[in-house]
Amino acid sequence: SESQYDYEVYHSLEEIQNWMFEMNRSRPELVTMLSLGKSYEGRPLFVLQLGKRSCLQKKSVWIDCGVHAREWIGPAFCQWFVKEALSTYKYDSVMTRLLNHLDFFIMPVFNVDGYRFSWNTDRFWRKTRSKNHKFHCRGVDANRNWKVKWCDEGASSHPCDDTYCGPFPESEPEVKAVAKFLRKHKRHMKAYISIHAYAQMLLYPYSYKYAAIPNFNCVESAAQNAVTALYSAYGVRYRYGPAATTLYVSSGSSIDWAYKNGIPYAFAFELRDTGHFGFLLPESLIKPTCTETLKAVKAIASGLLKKC
Amino acid sequence: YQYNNRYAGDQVFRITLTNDTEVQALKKILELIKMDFWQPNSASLIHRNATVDVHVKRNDTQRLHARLKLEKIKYRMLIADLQKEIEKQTGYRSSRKRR
Repeated sequence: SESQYDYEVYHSLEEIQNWMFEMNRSRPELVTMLSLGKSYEGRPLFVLQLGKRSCLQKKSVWIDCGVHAREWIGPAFCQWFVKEALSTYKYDSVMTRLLNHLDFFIMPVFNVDGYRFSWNTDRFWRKTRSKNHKFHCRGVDANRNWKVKWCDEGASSHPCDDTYCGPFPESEPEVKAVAKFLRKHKRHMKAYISIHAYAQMLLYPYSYKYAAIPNFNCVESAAQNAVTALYSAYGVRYRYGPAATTLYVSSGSSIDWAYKNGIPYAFAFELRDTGHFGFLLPESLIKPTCTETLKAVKAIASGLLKKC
Repeated sequence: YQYNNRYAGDQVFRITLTNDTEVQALKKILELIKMDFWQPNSASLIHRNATVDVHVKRNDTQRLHARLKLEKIKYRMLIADLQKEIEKQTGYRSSRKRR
């Protein structure tokens, strides 16, 4: 049951999906479970919609975790977010206001096939698990498969490479399903947040060019508020800024696609750490990492309820 | 052991590149030794003043040590034994229970 679920350990895909069913069953006033479609290997792509029911259409926030299979702290954070949202609704004024005025769409595991493969076979798998009939290698980098500056610098057109962009944009059913959902809800979707690891950064568009986004001031301010909130928890510093200048110019990723498709605030978090454990962040660090990241996400969401 | 102990002896190097000569030298090494890029995500994103984290199989670690020393490229060990870290990550919970 919900009270026994341990949010400070990593969970298998099956455990996470059972947990989602339980969230949906136990908190019907705030939770609706959706399925966006099927993965390459036929697994359901589940999403939890969080928010007080309302007959008025509310602004929405999308959060996906686990685009890259080996980045386990992502799914841990998505589950942490849901747990904190549900347990602090009506007790924490900020979360109460957020759930009353916003709908959150949380996808704890975007790359369900890859995540499962990283649990059972290859701990450092990154890609999806699609097959390429001409090559023995499998999988596409789901963050290089979006229809924006597709397969450019920093992506590879070779199926055996970790940054393989795929045979064509949205070739991956997981990416296609999420893109279709976001396109359908774009009028109300005000923020897109993608959780990755590791590097301790908060990035926003563009990745593929040095130009500044039109609403740079508002997005930069939201990012600054977010990393300030994050720092307030344990004093961990995050770098933030446009992906192209903060990291390197690379081909389009999901945040560029979201922004290009009209979602005004698009962020990618690279969570802890900066390389000491890398993808192997110990379970003992799940709580502090998720606690600080929650503060950042709440800061971003709160900003949506203000004018900028 | 998890993953059938396949990561025993594998290591993660952090390589710091200070100039273009070192960038080219590392790219040459990459042609000889297969590495899994942790950061950045691919070899094409390696550039001057970048830190590069790579996962190297146990049979290649000595060769990489030697090549980096030969090229006088600065590096340090981030993870000396990946299998140990994997076991530690999930707190030695029994793999059967997890799976």
